[in-house]
Formats: sequence, C-alpha cells, structure tokens
Amino acid sequence: TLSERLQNTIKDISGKGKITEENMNDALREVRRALLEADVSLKVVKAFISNIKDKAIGEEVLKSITPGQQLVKIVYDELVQLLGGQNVPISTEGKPNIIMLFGLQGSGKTTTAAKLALKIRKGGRNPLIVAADVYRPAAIKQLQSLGKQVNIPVYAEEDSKDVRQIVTSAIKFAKDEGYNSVIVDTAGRLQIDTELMAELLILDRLFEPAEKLLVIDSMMGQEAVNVAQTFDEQLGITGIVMTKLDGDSRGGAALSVVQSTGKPVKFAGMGEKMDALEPFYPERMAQRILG
Amino acid sequence: AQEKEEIDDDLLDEMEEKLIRADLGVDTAVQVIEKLRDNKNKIKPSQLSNYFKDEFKELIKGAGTGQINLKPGQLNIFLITGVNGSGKTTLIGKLAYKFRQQGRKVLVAAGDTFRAAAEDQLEIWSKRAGVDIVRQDDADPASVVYNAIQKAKAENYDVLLVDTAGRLHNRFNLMEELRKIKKVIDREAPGLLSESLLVIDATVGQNGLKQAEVFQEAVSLTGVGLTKLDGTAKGGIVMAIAKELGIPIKLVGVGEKMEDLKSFNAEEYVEALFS
Ligand SMILES: Nc1nc2c(ncn2[C@@H]2O[C@H](COP(=O)(O)OP(=O)(O)OP(=O)(O)O)[C@@H](O)[C@H]2O)c(=O)[nH]1
Ligand SMILES: Nc1nc2c(ncn2[C@@H]2O[C@H](COP(=O)(O)OP(=O)(O)OP(=O)(O)O)[C@@H](O)[C@H]2O)c(=O)[nH]1
Ligand SMILES: [Mg+2]
Ligand SMILES: [Mg+2]
Repeated sequence: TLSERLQNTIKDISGKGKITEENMNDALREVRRALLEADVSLKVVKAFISNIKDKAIGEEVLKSITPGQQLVKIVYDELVQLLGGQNVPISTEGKPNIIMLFGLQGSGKTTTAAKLALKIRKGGRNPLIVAADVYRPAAIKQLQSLGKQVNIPVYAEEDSKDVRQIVTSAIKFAKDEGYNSVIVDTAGRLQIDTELMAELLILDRLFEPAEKLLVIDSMMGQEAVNVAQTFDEQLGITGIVMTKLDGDSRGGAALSVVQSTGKPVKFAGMGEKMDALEPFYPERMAQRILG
Repeated sequence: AQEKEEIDDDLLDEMEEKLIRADLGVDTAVQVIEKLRDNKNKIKPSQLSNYFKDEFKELIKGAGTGQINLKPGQLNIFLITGVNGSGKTTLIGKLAYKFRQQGRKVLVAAGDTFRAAAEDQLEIWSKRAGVDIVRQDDADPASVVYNAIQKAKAENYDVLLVDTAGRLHNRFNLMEELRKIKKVIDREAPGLLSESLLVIDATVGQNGLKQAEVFQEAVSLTGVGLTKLDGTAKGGIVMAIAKELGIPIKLVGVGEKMEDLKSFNAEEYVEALFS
C-alpha cells in the first residue's frame, strides 16, 4: 500500500521513521508514483504534490509517530476535498429544461441518457429523450430501444442528418406535448475534431442548455486532462458523468477532469442496467484512487 | 530537443514525462529512460528518435509478429473481445471490408445479443462491407456462434468474424460467457481460430494491462487491436501488454470510416509518440 511504501521510504532515509524536510521529497515522489499509476494526469499530479507539500511539512507530520500513515491521510483528505465540491444537483432551469450529453466515442453517453431520463422522471418531472447522433450506425435504434426499457419517449428523425433541425423540432415537440425536461444524446467525437466541436457550439448557442454534461470513461488515462479541458474551454461544461465505475480501474481520470475544469462530477455510471446511475461519492473515489 | 549538444538530465526528464503522458505507465517509462541514462554519453540528441524506435522494437519483439494470421484454403475464425465501447463492432466492419477487398468470402456473427441494437449496428456494417451476417437476436451468444460456424463451414467461407458484447473483465459471469463461446469454437472448428483479438481503446490508462491479463486467461489472446489512435491519446499501455504478456499489437483503428484500419507499425507508432 502507499502507506507502507511511504513508511519504508521515510525509514530508509532518516533511520528513525520521522519525516524531515530532507526526506519529504522522496516521500512525495512515492505519492507522485502512486497517483500516476492510478491514471491521474501528470500535470494534475504535479499541482497536487506542490499543494500537499506545504500541508505535509507542517507540524502534524513532522511530529507524527507514523509519518507514512499521516502523509497518506493528508493525501486522502486533499483528494476528497478536490473531488467533492458541493453536491451540485442537476439543474431544472429552462422551459423546457435542456440537458446535453457529449464526450468521446464509446464513453457511455447513449446509455447514460436513458439512465438519466429515468432518474429525472422518478424525480417527478416529465422527460423526453432526443436522438441527435446522426452518424453512428443504429444509434437511433439503440436509444429507442433503451427508451422503451425505461418507458420514456425518444424523439428521433430517421432521415434527417441536420442536428440543429432535429433539436429545434424536439424542443418544439416537448413544449407542445408538455415534456418539461429534454435530454439530448449527441454523437461521440474527438475534442480535436473542429467540425464536430462546432456542431456542439451551435447547439449551445441556439438552445442554451441548462446542463452540459461531459461523459467520461473512468478507465481513461493521461489524456483525460486535455480532453476535459478542451470540451470545457470550448463549451463551458456544467458537470461530469464518470461511467463504467463498476470496473476495477483506479479512476484517477476523475481527479484530472475535476481539477482541470473546476466542475463537479454529478453522477457515476455503475453498470449497463438502466438503474445503474448513482450519485458520485468523493470519499469512495479517493479510496479507489489511492488503491 | 534537437538543438542540444548532449543528453542532459533535463532532456531525460522531458522524455520520461512524454512516455508517461503517452500512458506507457511509470514502470515502463522509468525503465526505458534509465537505460538511456546509462547510455547517454554514446548518443547525441539528434539520434534520439532512432534510438527510441530501436528500443521500442526491442521492448515488444518478445511478443512476436504483428502480422494477421490468415491461412489460405481454410476457414479462418477471428474472435473479437474487449471492454464496453472499445470499438469491437466497428473494427469488425473494417476487417470485413478489408478481407472482402482481398477477394475473400466473409461472414460476420452477431455474437452480442445483449446490448440494445448491437445486431442492427453490425448488420449495417456488414451491408457497407458487402459481407454476410448471421444473427439471432434473442439467442444465447454461444448459439449464434455455433450456427455461424456451421454456415461458415458448409458454405466455404474464408473468414468468420465473431462480434461479442462489451464486458468488464472483473465480471466473472461475463468472462465465463466468453470462455463458453471459445469452447464452442474449439469444439466445432478445432484449429480454425486464427486470431483471438483484444480491442483496446487508445485512451485507456493502466487498466488496459489488467484487461489484457484477464482476457488472455479467458480466450488465449493472439493480438491486440488498438482503436481511436486518430485521437490525442497514444495507447502506450500496449507496450506494457507486449512486454509483460507477450501479446503483439496487430491492428490500429484510426477513425470511424470503413477504411480507417492499418496494420501496426512500430516505427510509425514511435514516430507519432515523439512528434
Ligand atoms: N459496465 C458498464 N458499461 C457501461 C456503462 N455505461 C455504458 N456502458 C456500456 O458501454 C458501451 C458504450 O456505451 P454507449 O452508451 O453506446 O456509449 P456512447 O458514448 O453513446 O458511444 P458513441 O455514441 O459511439 O460515442 C455499451 O456497451 C454500454 O452498455 C457503465 O456505467 N458500466
Ligand atoms: N475516432 C474513432 N472512433 C472509433 C474508432 N473505432 C471505433 N470508434 C467509435 O467508437 C464508438 C464505439 O464503437 P463500437 O464499435 O460500437 O464499440 P464496441 O466495442 O463494439 O462497443 P460495445 O459493443 O458497446 O462494447 C463508435 O462511436 C465508433 O464509431 C476509431 O478508430 N477512431
Ligand atoms: Mg451513443
Ligand atoms: Mg459492439
């Protein structure tokens, strides 16, 4: 464990198991390694280490009889604080309230759209799902099938390739039919694809969604920071959904995306079933990252 | 880096960070850079690109050839597996097209009978590629594979590409389902499983190595298909997979179109890593 590795590092250096300013750098190198192995992006690890260095060199650790454990606690507390933010609920602003989901290919957007619609309906609202992925083979069918599973209608236009027109018509349909929340599923895209990023920008400008959620696969590695930062800079995201947390990845991407965007993780995808969308628990995530 | 006269600590740190950012993992990155540190007086910075190409080729050569195994005059079965959303179905569409371009008779099996519209997605790909498909939407995946093998043998297909549902490797019952599919292939078409490929998303972090370990045990992998390399991620974990598990990288996905498939080339890969 990190605690044992730190204890060994500190013992080697000082001979007595107490952290001093001299062996702090070696101890912090162990923390850096642990975070990198957990897939936290390098840029975020560096900032994290420099932040905890001050806290670690403080009185508590220097006097602690188990400095290794004490340092781990400082790391854990810092992780929880950074991951936590306030427990920000999903916005219900807008008539209708528009929630847009976007992210890289295969991250879990379509599955999350249906899960989120179910959660929103259980919260007493009347949601409509919109199939705005006009590229992926059978994307509309996939969303329609999931919509049937959760018994929530899916607005789709089989023959249209015009995303702007589909969303415009969907919103009109929502207003006419009394749906007060509209969840828009979009096609997976690379953050470097200027045309597809422009598509999202156009939707943002025209419809001003109350929620712009970046869907991120929790097994993502180092690129999490660049991906999240780009989506945020171009679109202004309001929150993050971390998916596939039912896997066994350490999930360091969670820290990378929260730190680089300053936005909260609003939900955790915990499986392929429609009820597998949970609130995000910072303490659990921090434990997982520390391994 | 080209302007420097010799390799110094700053340059070594910069190179190590590049490798870490490419998802090679700390162990592999440190190992590569420490070896360079020992040899730094023998190498000029301008030679670094070639040095790394040789080093990486050396690192992965234990994994053997990255060539796709395709025997003439017989049925060749490809089993395509991997975690959710990695790009399996799309890869099959691309492979089907490539093999049909080569004049082979191709059949695809819709072995994902679980996920919404999985068979529809594969069917669209099979139509685009101009190949045949076996699908049975409410059946057990093993049963679809069984029927596909019977058809492939009876009608003299050259290639059978088997699509499977995405699954997380820590789900025991899902990995058992995969073992069952492999048993059907081994029993009904002994010696005809030419490739058992794990599809890995280039954005994956260190978990990719664990995925390879578990899938290797379940379905005896013969290679990795690395997808989404047209993005900014480098998929560096495949280096660890080749080195630690001896599994070669065979295919690379570079986009969402049917033609966006390449064979793995170590030189090109390293070039892109340091570009
Ligand atoms: N185990 C697990 N699988 C998930 C989760 N969320 C999504 N999936 C699976 O991940 C795969 C991809 O999900 P999709 O919803 O199609 O992903 P997407 O982002 O819409 O994909 P594109 O539209 O192609 O970009 C599917 O097999 C889903 O069932 C999750 O939280 N856990
Ligand atoms: N940019 C890019 N996208 C890709 C590539 N390969 C696949 N994709 C996209 O990734 C998404 C998921 O691809 P699928 O083929 O459905 O993945 P899968 O592994 O079959 O997914 P599941 O069956 O749900 O586990 C789709 O949007 C594909 O278009 C690639 O090489 N580059
Ligand atoms: Mg989708
Ligand atoms: Mg698939």
